[in-house]
Amino acid sequence: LPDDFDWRDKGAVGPVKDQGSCGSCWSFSTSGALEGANYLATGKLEVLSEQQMVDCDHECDPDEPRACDAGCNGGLMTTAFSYLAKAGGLETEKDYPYTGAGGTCKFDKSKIAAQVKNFSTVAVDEDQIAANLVKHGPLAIGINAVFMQTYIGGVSCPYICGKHQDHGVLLVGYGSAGYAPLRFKEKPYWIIKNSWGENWGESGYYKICRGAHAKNLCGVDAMVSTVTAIHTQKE
Amino acid sequence: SAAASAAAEDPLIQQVVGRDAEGDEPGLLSAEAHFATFVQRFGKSYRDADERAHRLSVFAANLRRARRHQRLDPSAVHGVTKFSDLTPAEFRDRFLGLRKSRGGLLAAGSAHDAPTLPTDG
Repeated sequence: LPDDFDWRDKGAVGPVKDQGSCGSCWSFSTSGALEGANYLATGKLEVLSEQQMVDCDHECDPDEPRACDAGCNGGLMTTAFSYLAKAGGLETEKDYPYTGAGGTCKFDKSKIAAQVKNFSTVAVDEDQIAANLVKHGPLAIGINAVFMQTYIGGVSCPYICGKHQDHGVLLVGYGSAGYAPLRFKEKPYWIIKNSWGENWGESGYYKICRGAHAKNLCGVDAMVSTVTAIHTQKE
Repeated sequence: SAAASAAAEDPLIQQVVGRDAEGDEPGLLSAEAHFATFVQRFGKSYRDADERAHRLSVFAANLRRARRHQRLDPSAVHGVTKFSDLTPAEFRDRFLGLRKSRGGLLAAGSAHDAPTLPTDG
């Protein structure tokens, strides 16, 4: 594995988006992962729709039938991948733009721009997460966002942080040396794309510690999923 | 000297220093000054004076929370963000949306486990 890796440098990551006052983070995490997978499959970055999932995805977890994707009221990336596999794919942001609120489903199959080939969950293992990131593109992950409400920049490495995930984000890369001034050492970190606009964090991004002393910090290693895309040709 | 220099350039800082010297509560004055900057910077508007006062109290609590986060997370920078006028519950309700899964682990749905990849060499 390379020491440092960032899919943004390779053109696989779209612009930072803003979910507004809507609990649709799960759809942004899902669309970001499929944007990356589709880039790897086609060589072209298509900015994909979240609103299609907000409006049309009501997929439920087979193990928890009452836990279903529910637009601004929340959802889960793996069930969203399952919906996309069943529905046929995802339209572009341009064809099905984000409104920040739930509405009636206006999905048009003829406008599908990216299709899910396969999706899977990644083991709670930093090396496996890094390997899947490098091989398959950006990964949909869950995180505990308690420190994110006040985050401005730098490498977040809290001494204590809950491990229950409450926010869906996109893992786009990692670095080997982010300086932690009060700990007098270089700390490796994950690079995470958020969906709260460019005026939050480091231009919309969040860095969080990884490595031997920061395993699964804020639950970041325990809810990771990867997706691959079918090479599609938009008509 | 840095503070004096900043105060000379920034009338907002001068105002806070001046009021503090008159014996008012420094924390509240500091929060008010930061809140005024926050409202302007993020284009916030509140329906009436009561709502504004409530948001100021939430903002002051979030300033304390940011300082606490800074102590707990010294390698990052914590402070005022566009969410600083929201309580943690409001923030959770409006901006987080990952469905809870059993035991905090991934509710995998119909996903399979990814095969183990080689990581050396």
